[in-house]
Amino acid sequence: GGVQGRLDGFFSVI
Amino acid sequence: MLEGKFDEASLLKKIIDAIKDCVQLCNFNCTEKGITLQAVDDSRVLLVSLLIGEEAFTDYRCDRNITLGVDLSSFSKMIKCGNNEDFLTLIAEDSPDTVLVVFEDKNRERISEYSLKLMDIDNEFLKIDDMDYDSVITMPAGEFAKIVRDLKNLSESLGILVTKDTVKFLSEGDIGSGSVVVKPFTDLEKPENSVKVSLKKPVNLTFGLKYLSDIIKATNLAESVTIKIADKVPALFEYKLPSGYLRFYLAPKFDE
Repeated sequence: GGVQGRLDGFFSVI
Repeated sequence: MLEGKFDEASLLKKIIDAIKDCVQLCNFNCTEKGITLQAVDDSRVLLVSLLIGEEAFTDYRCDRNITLGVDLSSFSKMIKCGNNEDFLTLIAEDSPDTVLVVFEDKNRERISEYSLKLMDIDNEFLKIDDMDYDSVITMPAGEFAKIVRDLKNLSESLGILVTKDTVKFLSEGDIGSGSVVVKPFTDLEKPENSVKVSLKKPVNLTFGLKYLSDIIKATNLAESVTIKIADKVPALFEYKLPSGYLRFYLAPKFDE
């Protein structure tokens, strides 16, 4: 179970 | 101009096969150091980061930075036209509309050429900083793939628990549960069969098996896979290439 996390917020856009 | 010649078409075939099911439209960034690609899947859960270093080619030249916007499903159809052992050369002009794929049969006088139309792909480029991981596991790529395939039969999620020097993979579903425990092991005769576990902090994370099933499509590229994990941050799955790497960053699941 659990909710699928997203990548947003972990990497900054160049 | 770009001219990159692979000794065997199989390397590029394996790379494209490993990523085409999770990302479709990608920019190949060609520089004098080699070719890089970065793409995020539509659900923004999985990031693919590829480096094919200059030394992975038998001949390589790229005088100016060139971006090749490629539809991987079309590219995949084209590169399947060559035999695994053929030389494969990618050729592109400085501001290209197409990339030329040339196969040369080593045993016969046969050269085949395919020209792929390029696309203007507007994708962001993410800065990936080196992270401090709680645990790093290196194990045979085939063994990891089997664990993912086996435990996918039971559930949509795979738990990875690392304590001291034990890694436990587990899944729980409607029909029951399953787990596989892997411990550090050194095979002196076949180092690629060894399992290494380094641990700074115990880790207990859950990942979507749908995404892990995409990641293990890279299994044929390397003998071993390195998994770097830390609490609440994307895990890194790395397959080393002859020169370069194929990395997947996967966001973990969290409790509701």
